[in-house]
Amino acid sequence: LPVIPEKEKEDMQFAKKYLENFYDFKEEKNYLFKSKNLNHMADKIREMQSFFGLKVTGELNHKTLDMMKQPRCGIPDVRS
Amino acid sequence: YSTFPQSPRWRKEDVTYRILNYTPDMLQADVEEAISKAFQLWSSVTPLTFTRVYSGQADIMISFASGFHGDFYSFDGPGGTLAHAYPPGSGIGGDTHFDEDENWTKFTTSSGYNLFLVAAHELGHSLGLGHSNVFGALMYPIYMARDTRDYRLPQDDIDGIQALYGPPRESPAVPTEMTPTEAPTEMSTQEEPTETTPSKPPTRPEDCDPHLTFDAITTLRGEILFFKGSYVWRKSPYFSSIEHDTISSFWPSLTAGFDAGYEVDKKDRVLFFKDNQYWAVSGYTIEPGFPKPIQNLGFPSSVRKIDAAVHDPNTKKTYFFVSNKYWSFKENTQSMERGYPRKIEVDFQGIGHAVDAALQKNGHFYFFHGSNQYEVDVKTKKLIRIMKSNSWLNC
Repeated sequence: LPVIPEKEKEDMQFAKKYLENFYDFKEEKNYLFKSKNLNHMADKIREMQSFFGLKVTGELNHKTLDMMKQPRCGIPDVRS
Repeated sequence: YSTFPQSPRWRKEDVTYRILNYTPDMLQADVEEAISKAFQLWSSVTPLTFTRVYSGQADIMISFASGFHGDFYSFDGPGGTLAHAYPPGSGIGGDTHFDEDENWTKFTTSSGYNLFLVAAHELGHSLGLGHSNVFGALMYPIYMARDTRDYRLPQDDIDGIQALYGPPRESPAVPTEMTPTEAPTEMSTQEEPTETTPSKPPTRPEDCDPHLTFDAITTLRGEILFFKGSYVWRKSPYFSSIEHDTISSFWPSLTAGFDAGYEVDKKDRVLFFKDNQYWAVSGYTIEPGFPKPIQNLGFPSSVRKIDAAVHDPNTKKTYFFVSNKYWSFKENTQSMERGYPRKIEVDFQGIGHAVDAALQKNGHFYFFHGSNQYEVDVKTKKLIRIMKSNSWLNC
């Protein structure tokens, strides 16, 4: 469902945390690698979209975010 | 199904468990029963036996905790992560933790999490199963409220656990999946079992099927949702294509077949009607205290269901259509307007029949009847034109 716009930054943070928790995403702390981070995150989004049978786009679209916000088990979805 | 790396499993068949503490949300006896039933799910399809111990170290230690609770996976308050468990092993291996900040219940309601369902899932981890990406499997990572009366393991979970431990000794693995014939007989907030079984749901009608009709239609945060059976067609102002969903993908605890729906957009609130009950939702969240009987809105007891509903944001009144009459409901005072019901045809000329579904958009009402829809000016109530019902679906 549509998301209220001013929440987008918050949603990106939420998505990063989700991918860290459940898809073994490790954010590169060194700021110089920002583009690498975004690519890495897109990979992880793709992995999550594939797991849930969503359209695999690598983009944090509203359907992907909706899925991330569902109550769930705390165990990761991928082997780690 | 999946297992943990190196597929750890218990190297014995008699596994012990201990319940270390309880949630204040439920009676202790109900907690114990929920957990015992969860273990039975797995013992019924494997050679494993589960014995409860009351002191000392058990293989599977079960506890409720909130926030940081001594391992490196702190809980996150209400919602989000509900529980977690560790794969078979010594020490914390096999242990199951429930987030105490959740509202635990023995029922299947929209305002709490069913402890039996979550425990059964976590015990799957305690026995060595990872997450499954099969929608409807117990080991699917997302919580889904389901009918827990004679709940049985879906086939994917049976295959997974038997890959680790084999079938039960006495008898060959018996398929224990729910069969569609066992759908609940009365309307409830519980999900129809058929949603969780691999049998094929009725096919979705084509968007441009000239005979396509709708049960209910409503706006929702700028989108338009069209309902028929369990299917939803979504028309978003941001995307040109029509998106197809099911009711249970938004509101798992509501069953299919709405009669009517309308949005009070200023309150970010949509009401759905089925038979003599109605629900209020805000996004995914079903407001607590629902369903409620439609008589609460002021209908006489003779009205057992409504056909359609539509809200006029200018007058803040909602029109409810029943057979050839309609009621006017004042949202501000939450009461029916005097002088109703009135005949639809008297006020809406050219609409001389029942209304299946109704929509308010861009200053117009759209009354759907069969495969036609009637565009009416909201202010003058004059009929403007007649179109095909599925003209909204890019047909």
